[in-house]
Amino acid sequence: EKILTKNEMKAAELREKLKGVAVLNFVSSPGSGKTSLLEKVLVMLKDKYKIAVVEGDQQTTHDADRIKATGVEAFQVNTGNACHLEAIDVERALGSLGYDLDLLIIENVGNLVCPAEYDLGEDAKVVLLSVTEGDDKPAKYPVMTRAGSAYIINKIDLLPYVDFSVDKCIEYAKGIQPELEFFTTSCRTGEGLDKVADYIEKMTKAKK
Amino acid sequence: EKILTKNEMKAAELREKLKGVAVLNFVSSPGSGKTSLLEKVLVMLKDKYKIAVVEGDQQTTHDADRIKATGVEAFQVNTGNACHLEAIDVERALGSLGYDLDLLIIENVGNLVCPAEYDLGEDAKVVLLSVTEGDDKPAKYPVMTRAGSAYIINKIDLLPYVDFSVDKCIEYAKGIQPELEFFTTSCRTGEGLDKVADYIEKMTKAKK
Ligand SMILES: Nc1nc2c(ncn2[C@@H]2O[C@H](COP(=O)(O)OP(=O)(O)OP(=O)(O)O)[C@@H](O)[C@H]2O)c(=O)[nH]1
Ligand SMILES: Nc1nc2c(ncn2[C@@H]2O[C@H](COP(=O)(O)OP(=O)(O)OP(=O)(O)O)[C@@H](O)[C@H]2O)c(=O)[nH]1
Ligand SMILES: [Mg+2]
Ligand SMILES: [Mg+2]
Ligand SMILES: [Zn+2]
Ligand SMILES: [Zn+2]
Repeated sequence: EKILTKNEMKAAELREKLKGVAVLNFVSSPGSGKTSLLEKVLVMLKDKYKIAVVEGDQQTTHDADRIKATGVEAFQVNTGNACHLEAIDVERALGSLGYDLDLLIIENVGNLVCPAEYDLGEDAKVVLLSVTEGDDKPAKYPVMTRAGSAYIINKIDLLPYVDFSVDKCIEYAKGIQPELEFFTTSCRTGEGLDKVADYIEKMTKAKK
Repeated sequence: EKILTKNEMKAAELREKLKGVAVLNFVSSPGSGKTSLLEKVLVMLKDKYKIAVVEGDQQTTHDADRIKATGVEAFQVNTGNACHLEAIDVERALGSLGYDLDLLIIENVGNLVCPAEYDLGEDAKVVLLSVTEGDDKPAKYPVMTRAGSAYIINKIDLLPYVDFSVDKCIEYAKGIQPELEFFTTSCRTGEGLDKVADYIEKMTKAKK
């Protein structure tokens, strides 16, 4: 009989309370473009769905401020020394945001390792990788790759100036998690963002 | 009276054994360019100094292979689930590399958070940040900024295509760690790499 950790018990509690709410956990290295992507994509959906964002960072309210500036509600968690959000952080944020939502977006602390191991009650982890990071990253950080459902390759506008093979990257990632759904985007040109919006909408409708 | 952790005791042991050896701990997010920088800079120094590299990654030997291809000795540690190297990993690597060195380089697991808290017996942490990550990263990940001695802003060849102010980044970083020594580099064009080599040489001579 498996003994649940404190976090797993809290995540199970959240999952129960968020039954009608689509919950997506956005994870990536620092600076891959999570906030930029959310800034652009959530405006495409906010008039149709009630959306709130939980922002996790060691320090500052920069990311929650950026989200709020688009007209979407956000709550900033500052983790201090901690390198990942835990279910209890999400619960605290929801105490302020409320549970009466269609879609809850969690932007985790920038970290390609530890957030893979902490369930936040999400329906899916959306992993971002920037083309500037190198195409072997899915293999070098396989725990995160395996935990993902969607995989977004971002900053494709920079492809001419970097050594990155989209095909190689996808191959590495599929080798670890064959079920991944792939997207390629640029928050600069807007390319591919509509497909990400469609994915999020699909996940939102699925929870209704 | 302070009680030392297991890691702190092992780090103190290492520091003792590495008295004549300069030890530098290279830290950054995944893909900021640690391995690329070491590939280029260590060739400038390897004919003058006896150098070895400890490579830390969750999985694969890609980075140790890249270092070895330049003619510099390297030992790959695979941490599995762990998101940072610990002193005991460095000790195990030195069991293979030997202690008879002028310079020991440690390339930590790509992670801007956890490696800040684990002493590996180094003389200094060298923090890398890529211009593609965003100029507010020193403030958003302040524990790592504060732990640094040198701060290398890399991939400056990409400045025309990204939203990054070098001045703003330095200002944020100095606000947290006034003692930081700054460098700007491109592993693509080679700009600034000689200054990093000079810094490493200075640190190596200082330990003799
Ligand atoms: N060229 C280019 N730059 C981008 C793109 N997306 C984001 N950026 C830039 O990348 C930097 C980091 O973007 P953020 O959105 O802050 O990244 P993040 O993943 O939220 O960062 P953390 O929350 O700190 O982990 C910013 O300077 C953005 O302007 C893109 O598609 N192309
Ligand atoms: N344009 C440009 N690309 C760079 C530069 N430095 C490194 N890169 C690229 O950035 C990607 C990642 O470089 P790495 O050296 O593997 O980065 P890393 O920090 O060692 O990555 P991890 O060890 O996985 O954390 C590779 O595709 C490099 O070619 C640079 O100065 N300019
Ligand atoms: Mg962000
Ligand atoms: Mg590397
Ligand atoms: Zn962690
Ligand atoms: Zn960690």
